Amino acid sequence: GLPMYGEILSPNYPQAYPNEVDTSWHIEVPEGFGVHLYFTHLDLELSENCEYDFVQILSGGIQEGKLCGQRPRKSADSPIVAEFRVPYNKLQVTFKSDFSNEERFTGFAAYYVAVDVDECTEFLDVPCSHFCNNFIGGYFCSCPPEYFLYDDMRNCGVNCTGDVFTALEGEITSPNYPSTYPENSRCEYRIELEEGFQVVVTMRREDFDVEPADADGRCQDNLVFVSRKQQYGPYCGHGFPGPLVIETGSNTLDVIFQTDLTGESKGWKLRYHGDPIPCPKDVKANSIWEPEKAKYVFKDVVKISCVDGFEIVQGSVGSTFFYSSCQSDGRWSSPDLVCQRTRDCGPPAPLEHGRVAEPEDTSFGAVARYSCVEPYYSMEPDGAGLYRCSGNGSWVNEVLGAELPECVPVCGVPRKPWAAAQQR
Amino acid sequence: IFGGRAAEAAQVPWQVFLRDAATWAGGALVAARWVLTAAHAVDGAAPPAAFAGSASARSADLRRAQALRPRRVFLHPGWKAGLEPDARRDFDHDIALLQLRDPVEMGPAVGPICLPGRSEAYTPSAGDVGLISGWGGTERRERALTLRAAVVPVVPAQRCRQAAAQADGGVYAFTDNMLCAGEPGVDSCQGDSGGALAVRDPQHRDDDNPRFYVAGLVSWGKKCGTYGVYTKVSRYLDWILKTMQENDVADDD
Repeated sequence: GLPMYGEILSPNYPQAYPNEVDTSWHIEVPEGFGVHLYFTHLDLELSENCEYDFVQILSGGIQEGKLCGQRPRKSADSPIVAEFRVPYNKLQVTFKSDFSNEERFTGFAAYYVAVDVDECTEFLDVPCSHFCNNFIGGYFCSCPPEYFLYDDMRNCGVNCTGDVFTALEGEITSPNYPSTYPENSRCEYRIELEEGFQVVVTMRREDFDVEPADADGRCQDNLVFVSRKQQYGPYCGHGFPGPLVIETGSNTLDVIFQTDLTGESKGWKLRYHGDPIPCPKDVKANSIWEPEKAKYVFKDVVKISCVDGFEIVQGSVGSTFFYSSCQSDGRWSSPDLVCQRTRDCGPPAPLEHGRVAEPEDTSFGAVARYSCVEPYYSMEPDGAGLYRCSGNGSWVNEVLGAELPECVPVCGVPRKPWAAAQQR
Repeated sequence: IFGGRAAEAAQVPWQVFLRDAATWAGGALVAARWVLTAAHAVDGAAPPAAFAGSASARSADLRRAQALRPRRVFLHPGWKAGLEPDARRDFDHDIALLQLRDPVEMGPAVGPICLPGRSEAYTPSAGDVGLISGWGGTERRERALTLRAAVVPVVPAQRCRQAAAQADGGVYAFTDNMLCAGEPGVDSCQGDSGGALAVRDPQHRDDDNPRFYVAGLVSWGKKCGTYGVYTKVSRYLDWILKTMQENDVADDD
């Protein structure tokens, strides 16, 4: 609905304009067009820098021109006395007169038309990454062969995403390698191996040539590896700057290569292979692993037994061993189970008519000695006073087991002899 | 005790004093909860009070002694119970067990006497000597307030039969369940009943710490200071062990 042309006349034109006029016209033509504004008549009071009466042309807040006085025709075969072209579709025209005009001035007559703009050339910003095509009222971008236009309709790139590598070993290169890689692209590859294998990437320095980092150290073109556990990179430059062998610890790895608009480098080539994910040989204290190996990998199972006096407590249940398996993520199952001291035997039970020398330490192996109140009581069975804290948390005697001995009264032995009781 | 002298509790730590309105007798501690005594000493309506660890029978001293709370009396099944004491002429099976509510705390003045072993060696014969003790009559008093003890020889049974016959025309029965011990002037007497005739254990060789077993219990006699008749404990070993085993209870009821 916007006009393609129009007319602007000073008040009372072609009669003299009044004093103290302050009028503005806002011109707007359709998007994709510029404005051509031309004056066919101009008769205003002349003043230095057009201070008194003037007509001012503004585009986007910037003054395109300020006119006063009279202007002659620019050429004999044209009625135009002044003209302006802007590549934008909006323009503002303002007319002002001061409070006193001693002479009679007839003002101005101006016309505008919408004119096509060549967006591909008339702006400082390059609108398209590759090819720009102008048409009346707009433009469009296009791409070279094998490139495609991104959704922003301005940028072109190559389609290099989506390759999934599942073989246990392989090689991946940047597009066109060893020829220069395409600009303005993002390539996402994925290495996806069987669970239990980790991706190991091997890179040779000479197989890597990516536009070096900018002055701020940022890699505009870069290669990044992303595993489940961590990210490696971004890498750029001449020669691979990272470790030549990367053990990712993960069975999947995303390889992401990103390029900007500029630069001409040959790209990169990497090799990868799958390695069974190892579980750490993390033999905890007081435990024995069977079988013993230098390296444990996915699907290995070990029996972890506790040494005497130690046990594994799961909930309220204690046992002397458990099985742990090396999982696909490189972690042992039940990693929190450790051999801990068996439950404390606690203080030995009291013995009627006896005493117990209670040890400070009442855990496994501790010794408690029972004795009877002598000479009035004796132990039955004789000498059964030694108890050890056993692995099951109870005090145990070699003969009686967990039972306590008895302190029985010593019979028939007076503490004072009856001197007369001698056989005659 | 005739012919004896004052004894300390530590010299006869098994000695138990039985006392109530009708009883003044002795007993022998044989286990933490058991006192062996003469049946005729406890053949009454209720078990008497019992004390251990005191040589004195004075009430004031007994308060400091270890009081033993009787739980139950077990008379030997062969004992003819319920006869009038003055009319009794048959003292066969004069043995009883007094069960205590609480175990006795052993110490220097309190300790059990051993039971006899099963061998013949634990049936004393003439020539053996035994230690008797009690608070019974002496040459000068009807009852002693301080424990007295004496050593008596075991003598042939005939001596006691003769003594009984001479005293009462042979109406008293002397059986194989009895021992005869004593000598003129050395004897047990009324009030010593139930106390032990303690004889050295023939199979215990430690002379420095001799061990005694209860060979007899003061039972009866016609005249104090001649010969006394004692229940022969070895004849009752099975009954004693069986009774204690079947009735031993750990908890006080």
